[in-house]
Amino acid sequence: EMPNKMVSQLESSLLNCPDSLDADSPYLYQIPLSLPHPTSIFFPNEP
Amino acid sequence: TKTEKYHLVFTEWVKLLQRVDSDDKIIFVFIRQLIEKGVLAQSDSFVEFIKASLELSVLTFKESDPTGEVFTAIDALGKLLMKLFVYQDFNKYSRSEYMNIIFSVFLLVFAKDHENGEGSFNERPYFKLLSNILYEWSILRNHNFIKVSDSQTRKELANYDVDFYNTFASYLHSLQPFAFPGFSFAWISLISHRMFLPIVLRLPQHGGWEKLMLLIIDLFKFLDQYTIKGNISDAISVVYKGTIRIILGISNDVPDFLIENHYELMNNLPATYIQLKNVILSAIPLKMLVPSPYGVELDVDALESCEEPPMVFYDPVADIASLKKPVDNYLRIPSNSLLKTIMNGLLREDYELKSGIGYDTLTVNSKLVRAIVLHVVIEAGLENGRTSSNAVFNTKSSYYQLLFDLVHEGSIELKFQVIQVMIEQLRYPNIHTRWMIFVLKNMFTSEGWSDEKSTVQEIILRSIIERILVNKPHPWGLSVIFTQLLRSDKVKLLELDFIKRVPEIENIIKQL
Amino acid sequence: FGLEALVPLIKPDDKELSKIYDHSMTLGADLTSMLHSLGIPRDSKRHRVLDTFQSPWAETSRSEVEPTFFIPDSFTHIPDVLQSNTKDTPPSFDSVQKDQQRVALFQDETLFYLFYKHPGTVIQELTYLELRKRNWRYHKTLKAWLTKDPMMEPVVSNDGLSERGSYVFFDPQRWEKCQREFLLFYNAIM
Repeated sequence: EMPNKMVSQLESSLLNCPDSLDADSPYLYQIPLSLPHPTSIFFPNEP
Repeated sequence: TKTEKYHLVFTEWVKLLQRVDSDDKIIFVFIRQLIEKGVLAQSDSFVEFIKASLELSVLTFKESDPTGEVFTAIDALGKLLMKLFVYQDFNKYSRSEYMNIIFSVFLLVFAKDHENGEGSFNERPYFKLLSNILYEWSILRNHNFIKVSDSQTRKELANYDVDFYNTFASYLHSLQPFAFPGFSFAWISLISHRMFLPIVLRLPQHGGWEKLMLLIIDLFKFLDQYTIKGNISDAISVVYKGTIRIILGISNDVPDFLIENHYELMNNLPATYIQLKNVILSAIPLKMLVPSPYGVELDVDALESCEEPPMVFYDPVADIASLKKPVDNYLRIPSNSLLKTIMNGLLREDYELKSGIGYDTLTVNSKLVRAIVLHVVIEAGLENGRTSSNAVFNTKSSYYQLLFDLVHEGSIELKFQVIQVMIEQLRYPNIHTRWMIFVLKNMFTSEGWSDEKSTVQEIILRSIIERILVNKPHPWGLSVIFTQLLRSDKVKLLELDFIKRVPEIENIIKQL
Repeated sequence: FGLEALVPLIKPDDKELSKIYDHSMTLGADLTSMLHSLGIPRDSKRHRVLDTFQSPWAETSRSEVEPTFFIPDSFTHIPDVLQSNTKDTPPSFDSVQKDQQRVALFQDETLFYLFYKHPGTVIQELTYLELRKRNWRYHKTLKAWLTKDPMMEPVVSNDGLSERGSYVFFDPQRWEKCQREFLLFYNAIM
């Protein structure tokens, strides 16, 4: 049987399980393609 | 303090990476200065610097707003480690030693955090760092390291590629769930990482298979330990689900890995995981066209594919040890004394606790049984290729005789174990599957069992039905033999007493 | 080791018997949905799935992950079209006035990509202007681009506020053009 300490560690691991965002490529600085500019409020504002 | 100084230097690095592209000349200058100004001059200062940077990065993660950027420092650390790997001169130590230092420091910091009784351990920053290292390496190695301008460095890195993955796998092995349960789900995510698993599966000459098998066996052993009858925790159920999903991915992309390693996978798979067993044993080589196993016209002996021996990555001969001589001698000339030697050698000295369907302990060495049976099958396949199928598809051949005698003379448990392993050999169309169909059909109808015919038949049917009962997939060879038994005029399943004794089974067979 | 041992598997609904084995592991489950979540098969074909494997669990696979990819140098140093000054600087689009000519060289799909990928920037504005030149119109509520189907003439409503016709939409989720019958309100497009 799993010792109690192990049970809580395993459950904690389940709670903190990395998801696909965590596995994605690191977000590092890149020279922006384009400068900021005021665009229409109707345009999508999230990439 | 020294640690505070290291923190300052590392923080400068993190800030720098937020302002310039990582391929900018400034980055190169920073790294150069790190080395020239003595921050990384000695191996112990290097270790301290990495340790301090990792601790700081993990602390930053824990203290960051969870809705914001929590991995800024970790991402920067991953980048720094790989830049150092590429830019250093490696006069004092090798690339391999460098990697081992990095991973050792990681292990140190990680273990201390994990064992910290306060429960503040979080697997995510450690996962992220390892994921980033995999990412950086996969970018670097692309198209044979073509982005590395110096040809000498390019050559060295290319030579190190297989070692990189094997070193990474070795450290993953140290981080396995038994050792660090708080990292279990991150660990499973790492062994199946898109920048680890498919690459390791395809390294030249199967260079990554041995270590990958080690990791999968770590996972199976963990599952086996905690798959207790009547009481499986939710966490273990989730581990199982992730496991079968990964194996399905491998079966799709590189089925040869499952085919060639099935022996060791079966040795370590929990005994009640019937569907996962079927998934592994149902793997078919890419591009192979397989005829329907249910076709009335199907003639297994006429299939070209059924002349081919399947590849075996790990030769079971290595596990037969002291019984190799008696087994090989028996295959040359069968004898009762050799058989007795083999059978005695199969008995365990103590009970094995094995949670199976209908049993909880074993007295026979199941791994040794599997090794011997597979060895016999491999030898039979080779003989078929060397001489003719008459030598092997023959109830008088020593290959058939050995298996027959083990079943005949053995205890019920040994009969069961031998038959179970024989049925594992019913896989995709190949010479092993074909020969095993021959062996099992002959055993089922043989009159040579004296008063044990019914027992043998029941164990054979139990072993087949338990695999057919469960959700798909079902291995081709298994479906073939079961269909043939159902259709056979010689074998009248519904008239067998042991079938009638279990109405639930009788109903199923009636329906089929 | 006989057939009776299988009875608990055959009667998964029996309260007593079903406690012994966890059926999700012995009998397993119908793997169709799990395979589907893995992308096996995809578009009726067999593809490699481990290269884009997001996570061992479907529940933690809610976003795509960037696979390994390679950009040959020849793609990053296209002279005269994308470069502003030197060979080493990556392309940038910083002026609505000066960069219109460069954007005119891009295919429709490149324009859509840049429009959706870089919100609140000069390039989003530039691609908007160029798409309009090519007779695409941006729908404010759908947040999608559409153009008239050349094969059909739309029918204008009596109040002159809308028209019903056949249009070609660009679907940014599926990344393809698709033709639809649609009731288009003039105040909804720009």
